[in-house]
Amino acid sequence: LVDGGAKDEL
Amino acid sequence: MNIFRLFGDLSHLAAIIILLLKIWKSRSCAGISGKSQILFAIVFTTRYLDLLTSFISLYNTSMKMIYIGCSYATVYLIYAKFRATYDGNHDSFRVEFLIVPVGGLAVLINHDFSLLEILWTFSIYLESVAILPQLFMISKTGEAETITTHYLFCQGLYRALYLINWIWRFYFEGFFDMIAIVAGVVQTILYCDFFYLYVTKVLKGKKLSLPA
Repeated sequence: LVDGGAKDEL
Repeated sequence: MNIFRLFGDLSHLAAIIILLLKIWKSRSCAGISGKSQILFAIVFTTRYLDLLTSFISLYNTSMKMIYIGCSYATVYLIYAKFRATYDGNHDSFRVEFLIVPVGGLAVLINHDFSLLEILWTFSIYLESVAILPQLFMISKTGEAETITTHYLFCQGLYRALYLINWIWRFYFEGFFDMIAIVAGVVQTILYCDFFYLYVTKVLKGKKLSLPA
């Protein structure tokens, strides 16, 4: 599971 | 990208455009909290600094530019062009009570102690409470123009759809961002009483007025 980095979202 | 995130972004874009057009066409920002709009401008500015450092997609970049442009244009219309119609007396929420705790929390709880990451985290936390001055203003005036309620509905729906997007991404991509999810849940909860009033009143053609 990857936590963090919702940077591809607005 | 999934359907929930796409419709979330479109709902957010609709909210931003509805508000901008309402102020521009009616040449008035009566009933609109300028403080909330300043907070949203800060949210977009601190979140989208990665426009300068990384390119994700044309969609991502263009939406960020539109959000930033429209939010600054809205703030300009409220505080400059139509400032005579700005209802400062009712827009009295103490935003420093939001910015200081949110700033402190962003420094304490984040994914990475780097400037861009802390600013992104600050933006996520700030967005979850940025609508409070607007909701506070409506509770003080006791009513809201119907177009303003449509703006608020789209604004609230966007993060609610993002919550479903995060469930989707957790299930299908094994991806989740706890900071964004917790802040998104708080943000959506803050709209619940408005959603109730919107569905029970505005959708039945009545005006949204709170028991004074």
